[in-house]
Amino acid sequence: HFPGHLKWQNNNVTFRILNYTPDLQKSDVDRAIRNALNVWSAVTPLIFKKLHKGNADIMISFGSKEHGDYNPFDGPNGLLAHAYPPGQGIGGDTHFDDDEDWTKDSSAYNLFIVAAHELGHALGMSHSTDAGALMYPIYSYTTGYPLAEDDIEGIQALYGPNPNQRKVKPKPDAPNKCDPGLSFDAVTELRGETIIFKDRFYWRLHPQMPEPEQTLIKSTWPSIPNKVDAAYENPEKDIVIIFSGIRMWALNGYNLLDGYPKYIHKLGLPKTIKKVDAAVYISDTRKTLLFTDEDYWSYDEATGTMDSGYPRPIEVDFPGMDDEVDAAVSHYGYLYFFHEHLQYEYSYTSKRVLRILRTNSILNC
Amino acid sequence: LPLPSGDKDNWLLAEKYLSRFYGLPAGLQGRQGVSNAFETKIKEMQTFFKLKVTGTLDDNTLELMEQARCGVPDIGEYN
Repeated sequence: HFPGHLKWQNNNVTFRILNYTPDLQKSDVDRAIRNALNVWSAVTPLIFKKLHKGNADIMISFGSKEHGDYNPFDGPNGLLAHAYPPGQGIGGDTHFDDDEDWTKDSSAYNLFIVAAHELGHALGMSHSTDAGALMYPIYSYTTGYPLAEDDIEGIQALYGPNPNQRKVKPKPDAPNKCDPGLSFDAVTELRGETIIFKDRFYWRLHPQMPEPEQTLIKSTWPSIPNKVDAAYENPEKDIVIIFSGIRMWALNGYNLLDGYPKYIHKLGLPKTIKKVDAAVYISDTRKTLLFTDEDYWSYDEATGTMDSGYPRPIEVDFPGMDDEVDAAVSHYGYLYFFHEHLQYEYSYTSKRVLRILRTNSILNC
Repeated sequence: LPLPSGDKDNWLLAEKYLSRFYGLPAGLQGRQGVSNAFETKIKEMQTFFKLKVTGTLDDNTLELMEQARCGVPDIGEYN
C-alpha cells in the first residue's frame, strides 16, 4: 500500500476516459478499461461508474513525454504508464504513454494488463515484490485470471472482500526457494547455466551468479505452458527439450525452435504415456533417459529412436532410488534425481546413490 | 579516468532509474566512483527485485533496469 494506506472513502468510484489511443478501436479501449476495473470490483465491494463529462475520481488519458503532470513519459518502451493513489485532484488519475504500441494481444503492450496494474495504484495499491503478482512493476504478458493471492490480500486489506464474491482462482504466489518442503517440476542445463522449473516460474543459476534469479516462464517463452514437467539438454546438438503434457518444445539458447511443439510420442513413447516426469541426457552413451511414473525409457539421440526392451522399472536399474522422479539433471559426471524435497546424487557408473541432499540445496538453501 | 561511453550510458540510466523509482537525490553523484546514496539505493532496488544485493551496477541489475515497466516508484512516496 502507499504510505498512509491511501484509499477511496466511498465504495462508489467514478471514472472517465478523456481521450483514446489511435492504436485501438475506441470500443476496444472502453472494454479494456472496463475489464481492468472489473478485476478489482470482483474481489472488493467497489462499484465503478463511468462519467462522460465533468470530474471523475479516476481520470484516464493517453499522452506522451510531458503530458501535464510534470512527470514525463519517455518515448517507446521504458515507462509504459503511471497512476496516482486515491485523493482529490490528480489523485486516482491514470495516464498511459501513447508512444507505446497498445494492443489487445501479446504482440505489443497489452492495454488490459497495464490498465489493471495502473488501476490497482489508482485504488491504493503500491508495487509488489512478488514476480507473479499483477502489482509487480515489470511488464509481462500473462493469460488467465490476472490477480495473484498477493494482489487480493492487498486490495481486500483496504476495502474488504466483495460480499457477493464469485469464486475466483488466484494465481499462487511465487514459490519460496528456501521452503524446506520445496519440490521441483524440472531441471536442465542450458549452456552452462542450470534452469529449474517450478509452477509458473523458473530459477536460473549461473556459475558467476550465486543468487538464483526467479522469472515467469511466460515472460521468457510466452508460448510455453505455465507448467513444465521435464527438460533436458543435448549439448552436442545445443538444444534443450522442454516437456509439458503430451507436447515438447525445443530451445536453442533461449530461442524457441520452429516446428515445435511436437507430440512426445514422436520419440517413440506409446500413446498411453501422457506426461514425462523427468529427462536427462547421458553424454557417455548419447542416450536420453525419460522417466514416466515408475518406469524409464532410453532414447537413442543418434538414431532418433527409442531403444528396445523399454520401459524398465526405475527401482531395478537405479538401486537406491525412489520409484518416482520429479526431475533429473547431469552435473560433473553425476546424475541428480529430484523427488519431492530430496535429491539423490547418483553415480551412473557404479550404479549407486552417493549422497542424499535437500532438493533446494542447489538453490543455496 | 573518463568512463568509457558505454559505461557512462549505463551509469546515467541507473542514476535516472534510481532517482525516479527509489528516491535517489538528484545531483549528488560525482562522476567518479560510487557515492553512498547511490550504493544504498542500488541495494534497495536489488532487495526489492530479489536480486543479489551487491550495491554495484552488475549485469543482472542493469538488465532489469532496461525492462519495460510502470512509472510509479517502487519505494517512497509518489508526489
